[in-house]
Amino acid sequence: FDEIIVDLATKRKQYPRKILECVIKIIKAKQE
Amino acid sequence: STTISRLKLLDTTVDTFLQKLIAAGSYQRFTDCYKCFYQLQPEMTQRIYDKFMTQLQTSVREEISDIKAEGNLEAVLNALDTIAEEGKDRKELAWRPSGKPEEDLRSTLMPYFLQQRDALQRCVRKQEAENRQLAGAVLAGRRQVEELQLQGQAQWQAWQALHRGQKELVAVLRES
Amino acid sequence: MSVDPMTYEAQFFGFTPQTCMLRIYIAFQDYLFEVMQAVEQVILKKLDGIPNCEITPVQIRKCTEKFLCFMKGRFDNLFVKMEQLFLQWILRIPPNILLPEDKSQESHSYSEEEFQLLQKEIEQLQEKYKTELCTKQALLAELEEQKLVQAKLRQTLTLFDELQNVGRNHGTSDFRDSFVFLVQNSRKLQSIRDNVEKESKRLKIS
Repeated sequence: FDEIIVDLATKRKQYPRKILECVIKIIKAKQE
Repeated sequence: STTISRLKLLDTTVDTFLQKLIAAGSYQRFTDCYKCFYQLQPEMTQRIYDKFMTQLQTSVREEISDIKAEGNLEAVLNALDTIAEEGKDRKELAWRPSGKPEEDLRSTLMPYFLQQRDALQRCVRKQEAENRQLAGAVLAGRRQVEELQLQGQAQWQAWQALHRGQKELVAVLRES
Repeated sequence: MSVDPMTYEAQFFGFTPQTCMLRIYIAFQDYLFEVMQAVEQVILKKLDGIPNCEITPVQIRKCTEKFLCFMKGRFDNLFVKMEQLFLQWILRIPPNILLPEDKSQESHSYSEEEFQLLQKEIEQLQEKYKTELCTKQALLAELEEQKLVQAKLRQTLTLFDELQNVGRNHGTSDFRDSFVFLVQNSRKLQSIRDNVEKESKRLKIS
């Protein structure tokens, strides 16, 4: 249970930023 | 009102825990439990008890230091102090993950999509303005072409008339 | 009782506070047991050194258990209080605090509809922008074409002007007028010639 929580929390911390980086790349590519 | 740092609170809490634990395990209590040995060797009992307490405290403090080092607690707790200090004026409950990642992610992404939309709107407006100017230039150019065509037309007709006149002249001259 | 998994704290610390406390509890407990064991070993060793000692190891073990049982009880009580303090004041994200990585949640939470609407709006704007760019290309193309046509037309007009100039260079200010003048002159000449011919006939006859 603990590992699941830590794993989930880690994803919550990291994934939005990673996804955001991809989205920003896509937006920039579309603009170019 | 004075906010104590989390790190200091941690150390104080552990100190208090140890003090109370040692107070609970008093020498009196120790000798009560080890009465037979105490009666035989009172000085030795005192030394063993002192050593026992010292060792227990040393081990506990070392453990806490290890945990601080492993979890980088010093920096992390200080960072949390800073974050809490920055947000201390906020009274209402802060947002917490909803458990629906796509929902939470929407708010993360929206500001960037809004920026993209604003940027696109600016581009469209700029291009529309530029096209309005170009359209004006095209209309002016069309008028210019029309003007030149009319001029050319007029010149052409004049020459045509001339040409007809020329034919008449020739006819006249030939008659004569 | 529902367990608070403290996932938001785990997001910040990288571990769950409960695990941290469990780790501390087990470590502290181990030390207590170890030190107690060491105390008992030392006492037994001391007793070994005492001749005709009546105290047996079993007795010492009982003493140890008695003291340890008491200490463990106090230890657990105190640890519960320490754990509460830790989980409440140290390893906890205050309920009114948002972590930096979640700053974007602070402003405004958006519904699915708003999100879709914005996506749609962006697509429409992209289409509109493409249209405007095509319009720009078309306008520029026409401007280029106009330049060519105008150059051609001006070339033609220049030709006419040059023709005009040819006339002017040879004394005729305006071709057309001079041409009209020419035609008039030739008509005059014709009528003079006709007159002359008539006169000569008349003279012959007379």
